[in-house]
Amino acid sequence: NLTNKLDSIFKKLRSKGVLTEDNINESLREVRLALLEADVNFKVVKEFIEKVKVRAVGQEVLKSLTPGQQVIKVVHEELIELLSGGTHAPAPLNPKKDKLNIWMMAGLQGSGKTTAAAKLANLMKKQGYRPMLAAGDIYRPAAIQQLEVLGQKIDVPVFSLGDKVSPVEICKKAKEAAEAKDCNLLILDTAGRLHIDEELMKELQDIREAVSPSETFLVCDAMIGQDAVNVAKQFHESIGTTGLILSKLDGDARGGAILSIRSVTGQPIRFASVGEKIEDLELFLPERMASRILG
Amino acid sequence: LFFGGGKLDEEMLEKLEEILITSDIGVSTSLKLVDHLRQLLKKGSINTPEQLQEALKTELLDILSQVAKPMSVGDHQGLGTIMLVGVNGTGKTTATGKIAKLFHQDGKKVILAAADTFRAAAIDQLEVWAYRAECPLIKHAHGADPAAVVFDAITASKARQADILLIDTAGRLHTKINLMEELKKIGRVLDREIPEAPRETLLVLDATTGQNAIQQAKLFSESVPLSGIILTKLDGTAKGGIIITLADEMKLPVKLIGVGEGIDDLREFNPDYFVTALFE
Ligand SMILES: Nc1nc2c(ncn2[C@@H]2O[C@H](COP(=O)(O)OP(=O)(O)OP(=O)(O)O)[C@@H](O)[C@H]2O)c(=O)[nH]1
Ligand SMILES: Nc1nc2c(ncn2[C@@H]2O[C@H](COP(=O)(O)OP(=O)(O)OP(=O)(O)O)[C@@H](O)[C@H]2O)c(=O)[nH]1
Ligand SMILES: [Mg+2]
Ligand SMILES: [Mg+2]
Repeated sequence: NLTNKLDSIFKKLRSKGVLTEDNINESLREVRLALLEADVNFKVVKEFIEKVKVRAVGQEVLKSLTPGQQVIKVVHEELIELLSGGTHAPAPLNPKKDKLNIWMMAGLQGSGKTTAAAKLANLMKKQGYRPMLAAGDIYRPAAIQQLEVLGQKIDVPVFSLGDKVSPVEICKKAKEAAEAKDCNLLILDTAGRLHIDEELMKELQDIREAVSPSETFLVCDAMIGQDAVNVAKQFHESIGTTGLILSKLDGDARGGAILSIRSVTGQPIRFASVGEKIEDLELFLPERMASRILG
Repeated sequence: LFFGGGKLDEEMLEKLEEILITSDIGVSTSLKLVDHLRQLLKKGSINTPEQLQEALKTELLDILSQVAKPMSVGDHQGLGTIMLVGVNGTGKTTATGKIAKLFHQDGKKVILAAADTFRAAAIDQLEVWAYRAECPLIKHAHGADPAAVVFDAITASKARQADILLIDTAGRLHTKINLMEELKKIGRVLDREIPEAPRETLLVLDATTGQNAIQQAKLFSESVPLSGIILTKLDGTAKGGIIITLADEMKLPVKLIGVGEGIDDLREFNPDYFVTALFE
């Protein structure tokens, strides 16, 4: 793993005398490889290493008795900074209970949106909210049934108008229904779509325009690779994502794509989905993610 | 495209390395490929940027062609089985529908088995695809034993003299030991009941997947011998380069690719198109 690799590099360098900036470069090459193997985007790695280098050639590393560990420490801290937003960390999600809050799910096919929608409804219900789910995917076979089965499991109403009505219309009517039922949280499940599908991206824009969600979550699979940066950028520019949900973190994907997504959207990573059961949703923890990415 | 005029040097090799890595080909495979090009440059057997790119394309095609294999099920006498496996959300159920239609319109008698008895509305979803492909579906109640569904489907396939039994399984992470055991159990049913039937066990892989694909292939193949890959969602912008490493290190051929959400959006894998697309 990375710690062992850096330790052996510095052992070899130490035996040659005082550490220099060039020596540090060799260790940074190893860090770069580790991040690429963790699926961090090529360009994001470049920018990140530049940032790390500024600190890595400073006294804290060159004068240290354990320079390998110091480099890891710097990398770790910079990762956490990037993931959490550092001093600009966002305010926690705390929607008012006395009005209707609308949250919209968005993302590629199969990323985990429908499951996450139900999980969010479940989580917020436990925190005293009165949630409603809206079945906005009219394309995928049995998508509406899937959301209805999940809604029944957690005793949360699922609003549906079947698959012959436009998703924009469904979301509008869902909002009216949620208000009539005195719900204070409406979660819109939407169909998976490609970021390059203009028609379907427009559909999300239309939904947004029609019901003004206060949160738009990009749901991303933890195992996504280099393409994450293109997907996230396009979704963010088209519909303005306000937060990220990373799914399937119960697997062993290193999840480096989250760095890429965070750096191109600038939006906070809100939740981690860690399993197929409805209670498998947690608040995102930057420290844990940083260790996982470094491997 | 930066070829055609650039100086032939380390900068060019670095650019190629970037193309490979950003295609999800993976660091070690990319470095290995670029290193080989570096050797060719030293030998003097490459003299222009065009030749360099061609040399790389040739290397990639070599890796893919060495493992290329057509579907072994479909043009033989008697029953053959195709089982689709893979992690959650990669496109198994959709691919099952597409493959059913493909063989059905070719005059084959196809039977579908709904072996995902776990996920919400999974059986309903496959039912729609079976209807669209005009093929019968064998299913049990939600929560039933998947191995029992498969056993039932085998009985039906033999009785109705089907040509192909198509098995859709539940998405499962390769790290979940109990779920991988469940998959082994399904494999044993096939071994026991129809050992003579030609079998395809295809790992359904999402083209957007990064390096985790390698772990997926390794662990799935420990539970059921994999005969190939279906690479889905190639209609997106992801290049699917992980299949290069899977071909190189695990000798796994890609047999089919998914290029959309419709029932006809399935193609045979074409290594030339694939490698050309890497450089676009
Ligand atoms: N192991 C695991 N599986 C998950 C997780 N989140 C979702 N899944 C599974 O991933 C698969 C896809 O989930 P869906 O909720 O249907 O994904 P989706 O984004 O709504 O899919 P589309 O609507 O087709 O775009 C299902 O099998 C889910 O059970 C997770 O955190 N861990
Ligand atoms: N764009 C595109 N979408 C696809 C393709 N194949 C499948 N999908 C979509 O991906 C999503 C997931 O497909 P499923 O067939 O449900 O995937 P699965 O592997 O069976 O999922 P689980 O059973 O939950 O593990 C659906 O929205 C499909 O329409 C493809 O080739 N291209
Ligand atoms: Mg869905
Ligand atoms: Mg399925």
